[in-house]
Amino acid sequence: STVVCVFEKDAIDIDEDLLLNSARSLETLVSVGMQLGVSRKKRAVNDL
Amino acid sequence: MGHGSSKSNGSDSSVPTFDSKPSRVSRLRHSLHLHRHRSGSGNGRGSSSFSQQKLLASDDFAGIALITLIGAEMKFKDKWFACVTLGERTFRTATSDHTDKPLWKSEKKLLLERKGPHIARISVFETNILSKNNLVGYCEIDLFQVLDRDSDSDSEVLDLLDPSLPNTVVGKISVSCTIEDPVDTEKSFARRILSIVDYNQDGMLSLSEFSDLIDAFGNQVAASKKEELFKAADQNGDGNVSMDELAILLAIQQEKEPLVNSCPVCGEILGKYDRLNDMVHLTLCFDEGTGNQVMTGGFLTEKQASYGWIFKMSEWTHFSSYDVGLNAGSSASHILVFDRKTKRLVEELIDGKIVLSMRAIYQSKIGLSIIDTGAKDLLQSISEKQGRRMNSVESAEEIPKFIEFFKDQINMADVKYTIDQFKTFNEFFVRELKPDARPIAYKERDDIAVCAADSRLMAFKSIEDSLRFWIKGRKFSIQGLLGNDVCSTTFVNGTLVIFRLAPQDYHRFHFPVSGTIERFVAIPGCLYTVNPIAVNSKYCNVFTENKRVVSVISTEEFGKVVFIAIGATMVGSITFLKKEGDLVQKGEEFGYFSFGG
Repeated sequence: STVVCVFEKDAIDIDEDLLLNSARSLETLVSVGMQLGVSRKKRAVNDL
Repeated sequence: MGHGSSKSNGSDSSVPTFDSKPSRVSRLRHSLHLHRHRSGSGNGRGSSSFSQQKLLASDDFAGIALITLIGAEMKFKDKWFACVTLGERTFRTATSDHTDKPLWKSEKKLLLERKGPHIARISVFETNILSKNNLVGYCEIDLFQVLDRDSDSDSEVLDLLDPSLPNTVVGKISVSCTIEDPVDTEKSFARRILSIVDYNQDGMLSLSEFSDLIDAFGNQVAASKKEELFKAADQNGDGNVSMDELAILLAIQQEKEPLVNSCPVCGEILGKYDRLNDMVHLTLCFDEGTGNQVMTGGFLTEKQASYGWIFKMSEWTHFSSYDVGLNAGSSASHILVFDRKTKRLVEELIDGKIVLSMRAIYQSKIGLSIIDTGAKDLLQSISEKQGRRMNSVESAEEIPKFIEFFKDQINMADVKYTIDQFKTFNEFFVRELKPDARPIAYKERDDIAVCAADSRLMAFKSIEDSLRFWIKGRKFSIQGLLGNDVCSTTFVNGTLVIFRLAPQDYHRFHFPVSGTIERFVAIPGCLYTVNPIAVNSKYCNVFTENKRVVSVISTEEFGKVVFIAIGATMVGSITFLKKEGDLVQKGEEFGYFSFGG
């Protein structure tokens, strides 16, 4: 079984390590509750 | 050949002695601090013990660790070898004589990369001539703790733990570990590169030797520029560049305009991270083939390093550091996964026969045509039948066998109830965990999303990326995945995260974000496997054809997030613990998958 999550465009910055592994077509073993990514909305406000 | 390390081997003792420069630890720490300061990540407040602790605890260090597997004391006699794994690199010793006290004295320099893995795993195997070798014991060393150690003794005896019985000691291993002083690494590096082109071996570089060196580093600069660099390096103006002068040039020039663009040994492009990382890379490359590295390497995982010779004959060519990923996932007989916690590659345990049959069904046109002619119904009927079986009281007998098969992948200490409290296999399959078993990252911050399941994760910034790197089904689309009711243009170009659960996993899924559940939409479908073998097949469209439930969570921080629970062969039953309109917190339980149709 599988869970798929779809976020709206530009809604989330996924953690870099997860993206890098995926770009190598390599799955990452994770546990419930590990950080997945940060809201871009909040990040944009902080950047301002 | 000198490494610039502070280690020296003992003579006949099973535990070697090390020279004990009194200032080694403080000098190393000081130079580490300087390095950090130079690279711009220090706070500039000086080297208090607090900042030193912070430095050592952080991942902001690059250097070389020299690890030596000296010997072990085991509880029975056999022929033994040991492996050391750091990140995606595994090295193994030679095989010992038939003994209960194997002695290897094998050393290996390991690259400690900035923000890279720092926990080395050491595994000891007993050998078998024909079948695969057996892992008997293992231990782990945090190499950052070696940096933090005040003792001048670099060797220690560690307990070897049984991989299947937690806290059971099966032997002891004697290991020594030193972190090379980055100053020594820099000097050693300058000496080594100077020796490459120092044709007359006078310890100095003439202009022509210097030019050859620049060429060897893959730097296409004009002759005039080489001359300019040479003059800049020749600080005393004697017409030659000494080792010290070269070291200074490399230090200054590399930060301004990189001189070393590629490794002359392996050809890898350098300059991706920082100068120290590059220097460490080159130093290790120069070591290859010099006889200093007693352990053999090139393995991705300890399992690979431990295969018996017959297996190697057929599988050896499948694996190299460049072979992880899609090809290995879909075509090799072992699926490799990167463990985020340990930063190591691990092999997924799947029966070889199942892999072969999945490949036959999902990766060929013939297999696909079989599916089209009734196998869909068959998969549905098998799953329903299996569901009834796993809900029977008799199925509880399967639980201990299942735990034994996945012995090092199921941690029963995390499970809320004891085995005897599960009355059916399905009850065990959807087991709850103890409340503190899975800490939620930044629990109070709703702007940080978390992983929704114990799983193998793939994440893509865009759907195009997911098609490029992972999902190969020709008919995959976001509209197909979500259905017309839920799909909107903002999702079509959205970010996709896939959490794949394996049979041994904890089968409850949790909320990745906080918000309100807007709606559930059930989409009927098939029950294909969700294994990468099917996902990577162009003939199969698992995500858009399988039975699934699409739910929409409305959030303040992320807008709308769609959560799709997809059933698979045998595990086709999806149960939710929340309903439409519920306010939910990230990390809370959302539902579970169980055996059934």
